[in-house]
Amino acid sequence: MFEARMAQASTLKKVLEAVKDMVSEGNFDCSEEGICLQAMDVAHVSLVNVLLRAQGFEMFRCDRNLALGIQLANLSKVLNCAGKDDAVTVKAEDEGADTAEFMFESSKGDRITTFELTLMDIDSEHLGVPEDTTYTAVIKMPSTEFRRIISDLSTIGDTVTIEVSKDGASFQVSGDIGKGNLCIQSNTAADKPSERVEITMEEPTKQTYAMRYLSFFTKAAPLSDTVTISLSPDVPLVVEFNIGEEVGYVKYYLAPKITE
Amino acid sequence: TPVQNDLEEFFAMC
Repeated sequence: MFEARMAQASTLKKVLEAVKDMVSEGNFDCSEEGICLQAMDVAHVSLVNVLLRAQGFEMFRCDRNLALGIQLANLSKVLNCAGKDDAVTVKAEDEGADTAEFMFESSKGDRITTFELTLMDIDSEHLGVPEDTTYTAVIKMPSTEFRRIISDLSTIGDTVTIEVSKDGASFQVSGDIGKGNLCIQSNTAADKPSERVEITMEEPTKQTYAMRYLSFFTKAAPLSDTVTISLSPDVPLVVEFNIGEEVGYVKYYLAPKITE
Repeated sequence: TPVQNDLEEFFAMC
């Protein structure tokens, strides 16, 4: 038996918004630790890794590990029926269940909506993402600022080069209409920690990425005030949004473009 | 022109 109750259905809704344009389906792996989703885009260029820790739920019970194979567009339809302040409870029988139940309760407890979502068998391979990668450059910034940079620059071109040097971090883009270069610098004096920009550099780093995927990643901005972008020569970029203090995270990995 | 790499190859390499 699996049963988990989250006080804010909106958190789950935001997680779905953060992944559904990039991947169409995935296994939500449920264990005592929490709920984990790992999925790659169809081109196998990027990967999203979501973790919702058990302690981030009001109630969490998972007797046996199970994978809920879900078509994300369908789950999105169900979650769109949740009210802004609704709580959500997800229930499923053990492995082999055909459906999962989603129940939304209004904050006053006077409106309860229940859906049975059809599950599917998804053959998904888990990629072994190394945990011990050391990155030569890390940029921490407000997630709204990251979203704006990507949104602005993606109108100019479809490839962006991120360069971190002692002068700051620059995002360079070129396209048919011309070129753009946006440079940000560390700003650790901002009043609120969430408004600070922190650029950490072990060594100057310059890598090129497809803008299309970075645009997908900005969909997670509503989940977190800040985003951390970690890059190193010739390894995948990591874009990480933490959910709350302890609730979990959405991490995206993106293979760089490399000049051969 | 830079060539887009496949993510699986990276993680296989690591």
